[in-house]
Amino acid sequence: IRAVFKAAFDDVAREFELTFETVFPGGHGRLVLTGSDDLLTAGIEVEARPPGKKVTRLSLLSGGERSLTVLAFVFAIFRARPSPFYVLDEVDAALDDVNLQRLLKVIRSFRGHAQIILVTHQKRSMEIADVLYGITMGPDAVTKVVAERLRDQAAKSQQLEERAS
Amino acid sequence: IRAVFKAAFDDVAREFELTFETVFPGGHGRLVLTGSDDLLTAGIEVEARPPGKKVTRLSLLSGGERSLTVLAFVFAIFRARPSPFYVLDEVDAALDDVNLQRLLKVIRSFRGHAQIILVTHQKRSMEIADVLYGITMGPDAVTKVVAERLRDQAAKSQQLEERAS
Amino acid sequence: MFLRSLSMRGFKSFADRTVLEVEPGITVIVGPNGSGKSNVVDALSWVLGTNSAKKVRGGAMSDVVFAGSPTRNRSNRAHVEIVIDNTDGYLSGAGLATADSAGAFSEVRVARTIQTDGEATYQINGEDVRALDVQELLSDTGLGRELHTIVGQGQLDEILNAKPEERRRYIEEAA
Amino acid sequence: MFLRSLSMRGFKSFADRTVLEVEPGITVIVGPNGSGKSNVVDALSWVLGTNSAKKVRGGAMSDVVFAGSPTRNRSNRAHVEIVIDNTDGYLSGAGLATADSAGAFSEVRVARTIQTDGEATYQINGEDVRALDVQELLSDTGLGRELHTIVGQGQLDEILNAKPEERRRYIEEAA
Ligand SMILES: Nc1ncnc2c1ncn2[C@@H]1O[C@H](COP(=O)(O)OP(=O)(O)OP(=O)(O)O)[C@@H](O)[C@H]1O
Ligand SMILES: Nc1ncnc2c1ncn2[C@@H]1O[C@H](COP(=O)(O)OP(=O)(O)OP(=O)(O)O)[C@@H](O)[C@H]1O
Ligand SMILES: [Mg+2]
Ligand SMILES: [Mg+2]
Repeated sequence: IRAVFKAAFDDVAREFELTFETVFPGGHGRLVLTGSDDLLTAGIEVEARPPGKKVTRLSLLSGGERSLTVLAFVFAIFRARPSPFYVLDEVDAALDDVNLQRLLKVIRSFRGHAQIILVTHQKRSMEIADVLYGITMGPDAVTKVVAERLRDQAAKSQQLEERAS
Repeated sequence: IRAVFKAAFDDVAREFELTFETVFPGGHGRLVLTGSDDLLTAGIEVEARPPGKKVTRLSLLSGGERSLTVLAFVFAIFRARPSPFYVLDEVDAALDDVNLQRLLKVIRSFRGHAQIILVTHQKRSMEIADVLYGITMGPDAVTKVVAERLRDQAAKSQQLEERAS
Repeated sequence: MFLRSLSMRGFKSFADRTVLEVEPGITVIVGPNGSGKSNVVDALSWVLGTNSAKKVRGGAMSDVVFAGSPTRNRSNRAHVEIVIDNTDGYLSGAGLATADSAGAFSEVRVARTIQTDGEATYQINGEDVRALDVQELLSDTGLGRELHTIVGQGQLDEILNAKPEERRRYIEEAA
Repeated sequence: MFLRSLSMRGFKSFADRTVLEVEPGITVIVGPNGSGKSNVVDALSWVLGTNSAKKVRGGAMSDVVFAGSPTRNRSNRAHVEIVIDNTDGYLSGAGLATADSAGAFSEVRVARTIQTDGEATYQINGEDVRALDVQELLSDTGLGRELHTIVGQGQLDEILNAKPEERRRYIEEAA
């Protein structure tokens, strides 16, 4: 069991360094095992250095920087140990436009290798959809769903306007 | 001390019902003292019923509904026991456009009675500014600030475009 | 394997039977606050076997049954089903042994039902099975029981604020 | 009373002296992730006397001193000052007694400084005072020491997830 965890940790740690640099170009991040020599009880510390800044404790990072750091961690696990699908519920809430684009690039890189379900309020995030589901709550507190297939580009931009939160 | 707390609680509870209906038109919310008969140790439960829905536990509400509910609580305290200024850091992150407008209406109602400092990524939130500060991080990891006074409407919409996160 | 469809009835705000077809690529779900987007995510976590009412934001598991509204009666039960395309034979685990050889199924249907009294059942391809069978079926696919591949709406903060010894569970589950 | 200006030097990412004029109405602060917006909020909490390093996201209070960057040396101290317009005589509390009659001051300056070794000082109108004097000065104005009027970036969740007995503190502080 220790060997299984160690192998997984090493793979995730390697992917984390790569994924961190994708969402923080010029920055550097790494995962560190801490707290115990026993691989069964050691904890995982996340070190993050955004570009141009000094290594700093995680708590001092901004809301968006913290989001992006933990997203890099989550995506590193997805890359090290792939699954057939991934579901992300409003993970983009704290991100500015530039960081959102970097995140969307990482998400798009999974396309073809896994199915992705993304819940969002951000218009930019809608742009990477192959299918867009618009959800509304009816007057009787029952949810209704409307689906749009968006491979047709012309329909796409119009529906994005209508569907946006 | 018990009397002081009871008076404050009653005022806040009354304001909470009013503020909740402003952000959830047609909905109903209230604060309840629980857990102990002693006013010094009783806790505060929040009951929230969004419009058209049944009373439900707070955990089952959506992310945006929870944000709005706790914002109504916070603003109820502000109204029951005013202060000279209020600072709100990205409280609008989980809100869709309609709910954001309702929140901005509540925030604007404090204008003239208190100073408000609002930190946001949302363009719509910038529209209620009297002064807009744009913040950027310089290459040496030092923050720079640029200020705009926005009473001049023409300048306003242009700067909103430039400053948006 | 990939997900073909997710259908819900009586589950949270999905009082009426609702079917979502899931594409191979990127599916984006949008809508106003409180419309039911995260409820879709909960449905997926739930049908895949989560044991934690907390993961679906309830106090008890029976909280997922549609509770009614001023203009609509509550449901008696919640039912969620996913249809998984198994033409690649990926799902061939022990879990399907109880339902004959899995490799033989190009389509695998997993369903979960709960009554308001909390009594719950699972089905694989229409046959009643135990929760354990569903777990075994999915464990080969990289989907752990805590479903680390489903990142819920508050979960980024949870991972950030977790103690280092808690954070390892995300890797343990994926390992 | 109202805030006239907030100035910071050596505080978090404000290595250079920065002054923000605060208007009577609504001031909105915008900018990219990590640019320093919440640091402005921290500066305000800090100069008004918060005792909790956690409230300003540090492990120790000295974490608020500008730590330097690859291209800039760290600062030796952090200094934040607010100028409060007191023409309405609102601020007349005991805290100003040490600095003569408060009512006489139409402008009250409160400053806080900390060195990298953690040694900290407060000033009211340029005179050294104790933290307690600042607390007493502000307590009349409805600004509690936990500064419930400053809603930080993660604070909505904190209030929501708080136990009922913890939640009462927000009302106690304002009462
Ligand atoms: N068992 C239930 N019966 C009826 N309604 C329910 C039940 N459980 C949850 N709901 C309702 O579902 C709504 C929450 O839906 P959901 O969390 O999916 O919203 P959302 O679309 O994700 O919104 P947001 O954008 O704010 O996150 C709540 O209003 C809640 O009252
Ligand atoms: N003592 C310090 N010295 C130098 N830099 C610091 C110090 N404390 C914090 N910082 C830096 O300040 C930045 C965080 O700034 P802040 O939290 O104000 O960002 P923000 O504008 O609120 O961003 P967001 O929109 O993501 O919330 C971090 O990158 C952090 O490295
Ligand atoms: Mg949601
Ligand atoms: Mg911030």
